[in-house]
Amino acid sequence: PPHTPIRAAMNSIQQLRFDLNSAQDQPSDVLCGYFKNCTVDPSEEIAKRVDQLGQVFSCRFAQAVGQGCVGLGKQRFCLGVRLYYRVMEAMLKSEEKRLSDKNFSKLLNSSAFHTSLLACALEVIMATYVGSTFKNGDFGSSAFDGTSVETDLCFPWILDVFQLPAFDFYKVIESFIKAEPSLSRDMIKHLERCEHLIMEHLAWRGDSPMFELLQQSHEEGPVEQAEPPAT
Amino acid sequence: NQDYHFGLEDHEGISELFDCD
Repeated sequence: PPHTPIRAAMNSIQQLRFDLNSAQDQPSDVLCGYFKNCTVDPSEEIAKRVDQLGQVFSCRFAQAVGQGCVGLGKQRFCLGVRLYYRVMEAMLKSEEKRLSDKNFSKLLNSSAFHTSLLACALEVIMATYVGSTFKNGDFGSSAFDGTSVETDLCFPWILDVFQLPAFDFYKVIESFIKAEPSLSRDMIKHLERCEHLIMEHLAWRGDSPMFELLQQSHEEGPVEQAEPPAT
Repeated sequence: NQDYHFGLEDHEGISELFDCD
C-alpha cells in the first residue's frame, strides 16, 4: 500500500506500543537496585513525583483535547512512564560502566533530572501520536487544514505542563538518544529540532537558569585557557 | 542514531550534567 503520512504515523504508533509492551509501569529490579545503592534512597520521591506529574499531565491533556479524553491522556502518560524507567535504567548502566560506580545518589535525587527525563519520554510519545487520531476528522475541521489539536501538544508544550526550564530538558536529550536505540530516524530528527529551538530561543528567556550559571562561571573565572577563536 | 551529531565527550555523561543541582 502507498506510504501515506497517516500510514507512517500508524506504523510508528504500532512500533512504539510493541516496543513498550514488555516494559514495566514500575521500576525494574535492576533499577530498584540502583535506588537502594544510593546514600539517600530516592524510591519514594520518584514514585510520588510520577504520581503528581501524572495528574498534572492528564489534567492539561484533557483541557487541550477535551474532557472526554482524560483516559487517553492517562494512556499516553503510562506509555511515557514505561519509556522513562527503561531509559533511566539504560542510562545508569552506561554511567556505571563509564564511572565504575554504583552510587548515583546525587543524580537520582535530582528533581530536575527526573522531570526532564520523564518530559523527554513523554515528548517522544506525543510526537509519535501527531498525525494520527486527531487527523481523521473526529475533532473538528482543524483536522483537515494541518493544524491538528495534537500538534499543539508537541514541544514545547510539555515544558509548560511540568514548569520545566528548557535548559534542563536540553541536558537529557543526547543521553536519551544514546540510551534508547529503538528511536526512529524521524524521532531523532524531532529531538534535534527541540535541541535547536532551545539553543536558539528557549534557553535565552529571562527566567532561564542559564543566566545564573553564566554569572557563576564569570565570577569563578575561566577554569582553563580559552581556545583560539578559529577553533 | 547515526544521523545525530553527538556533542558530549567520552568523559561527560548525564551525572556531570546534573551535578550542579
